[in-house]
Amino acid sequence: MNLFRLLGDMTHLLSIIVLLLKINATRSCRGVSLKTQELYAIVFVCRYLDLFTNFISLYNTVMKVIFLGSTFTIIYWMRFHKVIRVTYDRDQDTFRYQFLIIPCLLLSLILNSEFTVMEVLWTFSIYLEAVAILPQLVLLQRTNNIDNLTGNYIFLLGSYRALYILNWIYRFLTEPNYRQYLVWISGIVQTIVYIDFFYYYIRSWKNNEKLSLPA
Amino acid sequence: AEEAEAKDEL
Repeated sequence: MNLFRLLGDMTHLLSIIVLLLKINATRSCRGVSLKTQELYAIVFVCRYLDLFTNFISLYNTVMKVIFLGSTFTIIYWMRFHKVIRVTYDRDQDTFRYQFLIIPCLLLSLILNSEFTVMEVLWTFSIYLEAVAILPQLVLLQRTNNIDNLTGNYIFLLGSYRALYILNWIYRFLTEPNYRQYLVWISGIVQTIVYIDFFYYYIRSWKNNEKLSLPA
Repeated sequence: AEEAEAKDEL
C-alpha cells in the first residue's frame, strides 16, 4: 500500500460520504443519477465476489463492505424512501444501461486473463467501472443546475481515478513483477471520461461561478 | 499470478 493508493481510496470513500450526506441532509437526490449508482452496484458486486473466497486484509474487506453498503443505501433511498424518491429526476436520467453493460460484458468475455466465471465477472467490473459515470455526466449536462455537492461528488470520483494512476506508476516502478494491462487501460479510459468535467469544474471554481456544463 | 497481485486493489 503506497500513499497514492491510500489517498485514492480515501478520496473514493469521501466522494460516497459527500453523496450520502447531501441526499440525507437535503432529503433530495436531485441531480443524482440512479443509473450510475446502479451501475456501481453491479461493479462492486461483480468485483467483490472474492470477499468470500480470498481474504487480502482487514482494510480491504472493510472497504469493500463499505462501498457495497453505501451504494445500496443510496439506491434504496432513491427508489424507495418516501421523501427522497420524489426528488429523483426520473425523466432526465434516461441513459440506457444496456448500451454500457452489453459491450462491457462482450469485451470481458473476449479480453480477460482467464476464462472462468470469477475472472470474467471481475474483468467485466473493471470495464463497466470505466464508463459507469456516463449517465451521471449526461444527467448533469441536462439538469443544468448543478448544486455544489453533486459537483464535488463527481470531482472527488475523478480525483480518485487520477490518484489510482499515480499508484500504478509507483507500483510499476517499485514492484518488479507488477503489471496489469487491462486494469491500466480501463483506468486511463475512465480518467479521460472526467477530463471535460474537470475543465468546467476548475473553471467555475476559479471564476467563483456556479458550475454548469455546456449542452 | 500477475493479475492476482492486482486483486488487492479496490
